[in-house]
Amino acid sequence: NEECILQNQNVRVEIDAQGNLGHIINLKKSLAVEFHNQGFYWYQSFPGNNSRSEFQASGAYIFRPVSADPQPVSTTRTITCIKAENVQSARIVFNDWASQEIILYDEAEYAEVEWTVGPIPVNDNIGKEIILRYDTDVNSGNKFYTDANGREVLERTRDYRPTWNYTVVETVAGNYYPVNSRIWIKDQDKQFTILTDRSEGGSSIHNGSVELMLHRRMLYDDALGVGEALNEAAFGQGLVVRGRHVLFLESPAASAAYHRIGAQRMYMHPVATYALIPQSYPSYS
Amino acid sequence: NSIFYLSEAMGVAQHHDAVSGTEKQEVAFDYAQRLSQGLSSGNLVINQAYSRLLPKAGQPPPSVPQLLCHLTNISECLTVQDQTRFTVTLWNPTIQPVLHHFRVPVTRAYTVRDPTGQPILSELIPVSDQTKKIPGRTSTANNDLVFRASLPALGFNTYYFEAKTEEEPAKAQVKITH
Repeated sequence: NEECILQNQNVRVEIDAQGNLGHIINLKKSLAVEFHNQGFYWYQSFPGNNSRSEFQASGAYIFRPVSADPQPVSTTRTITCIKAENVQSARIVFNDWASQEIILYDEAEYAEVEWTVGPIPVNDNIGKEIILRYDTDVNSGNKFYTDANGREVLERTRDYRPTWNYTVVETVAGNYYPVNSRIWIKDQDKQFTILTDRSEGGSSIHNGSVELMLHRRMLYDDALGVGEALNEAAFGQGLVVRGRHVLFLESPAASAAYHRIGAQRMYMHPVATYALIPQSYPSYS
Repeated sequence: NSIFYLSEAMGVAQHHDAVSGTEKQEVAFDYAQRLSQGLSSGNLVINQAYSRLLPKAGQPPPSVPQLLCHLTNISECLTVQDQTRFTVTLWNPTIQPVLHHFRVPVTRAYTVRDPTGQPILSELIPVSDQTKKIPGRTSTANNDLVFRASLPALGFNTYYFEAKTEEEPAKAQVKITH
């Protein structure tokens, strides 16, 4: 029942014996962020009736959850803690179709979360939209920040639009924004930034919370032109997807220097090629 | 013009929001096929470039092709996973030198040499059960060999892998708890 503590020269990640992410600590800056209930949740897709907007189904174009409260994908989880010199990691399995690996490489200034989701079960005839949520003690209020196709990062305010009087109808979907490369929340002392390895949808539905939409599987078309449900059942069981989040904890003033360099490392990562070599090393060299 | 196939496939995919699911499944398959063909064509360009960059001065270009592995995210690279010897060449497209931890899925233990010929720290990290049961994964690799690569700005380094022939005492300790 020991904790799984991942620590290098710059970052400490604390995960308890039940597989709950507890803290990420920036050791050089003495900054800490506390997490509550970090993990996978799912929204139930609105089935709709394929006709008018007020009855519109959640589908490829439309995110329309039935409830504003996503459900955890499991109540228990298993954790495997791996420690080596180059890398330390915690593999946390939530259920048969959702798991994450929290990874800390030697000398890295960030933690990675490699998530794996799918095939999403729909044999209960309920469409599901899977998020990974980070609930933190960052006092971010109703503001969060998302990029716009890798260009200007814009401040988003929950339940608000800067250029018109906004009436809240969709409490979750109405606050979702594209996250092409990064999303962050911050308070006076610290900024929690997540880099994504692909375009995702994301939001901050509560103070201190960040969630990102990872995978969706639905049984109804949203009647906006595709004519097929976003089901991806061509191979009989739906798709498995795997991706990465890179987590930075820094002061607000220093964060840009870290997430910009981190983003370049991520999006312009080295290209690996492999070659079969017939010679032994002395001959090859 | 060999990279045109990939740039066109990327252009089509981006223009049509191909990652969003707003296309019929048959169309998604078509996008995937176009990207796959583009990547294959791009691999020819990589080989043409390395045939100029890799030979030592005064020597003929190596005839060994450079291959891509598209499934290393699920710890699968069938080309090298159980070979006696192979190289991994890492190209850094940024204008800064980078340190990058790299994973190679393998079925056995290897000695990894850096470009100067020095053996470097490499560790076998077990592939997770979740990865092993991903539908479509055919690899028998049980481990990822993790090592740290040091790459020059806008340049490359080649790392040489040689299978260990006998039980060598493990220098690195990997501790696993459940």
